[in-house]
Amino acid sequence: MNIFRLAGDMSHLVAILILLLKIWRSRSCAGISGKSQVLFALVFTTRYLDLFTSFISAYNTVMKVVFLALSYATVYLIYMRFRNSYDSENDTFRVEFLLVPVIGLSFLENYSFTPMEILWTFSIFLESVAIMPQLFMITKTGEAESITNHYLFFLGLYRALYIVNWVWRYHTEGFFDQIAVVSGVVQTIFYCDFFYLYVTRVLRGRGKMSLP
Amino acid sequence: WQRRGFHDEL
Repeated sequence: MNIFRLAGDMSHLVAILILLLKIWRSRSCAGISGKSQVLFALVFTTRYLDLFTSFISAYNTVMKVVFLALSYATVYLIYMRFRNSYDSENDTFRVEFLLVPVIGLSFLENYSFTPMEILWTFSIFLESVAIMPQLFMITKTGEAESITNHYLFFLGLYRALYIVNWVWRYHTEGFFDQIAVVSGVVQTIFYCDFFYLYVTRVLRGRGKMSLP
Repeated sequence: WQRRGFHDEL
């Protein structure tokens, strides 16, 4: 554990909490892609199956359980409790276009051809593209509430901090996880365009912003 | 490659 990894995990947690509290307080999930949230729940489910097979640390176990619980709570709020406010007409990204290549790739490129490893690889690849329905929704509707932008900012920050963490771990431990690093860099690139707009528009006080 | 397939990150 290093400070970059811890800060990355914390901004991931903050992002998830921002989204959950926004939905809970406003009693509405307008502007939120339910599809992205289902994909994130699937990411956590397939990655954290090792909760049953290996123990890393108390921190690791607690965070995994928290992420799983929060992601399912978010999906529950969107599709059950506040489903009347769910903007399904604008959440039209074709998820199968992500799932099919991601499933295919995880069978081709993995550390060992076992169900657990293939599912872990699947979760890594899926996480790198899971935000696309949300970004697609923003481009379709033309704008997002600033709270949604804060959510995306913290998700992007989490990815950026994980890259710094990998650079740190490579130099201090010789640790290099090729699958995680390559898809992590790809994932971070998706947020770059958004980051630029966030800094130039949201932080300069316009509140709302639109993607071109 | 150190401990391939060992996942200690979240």
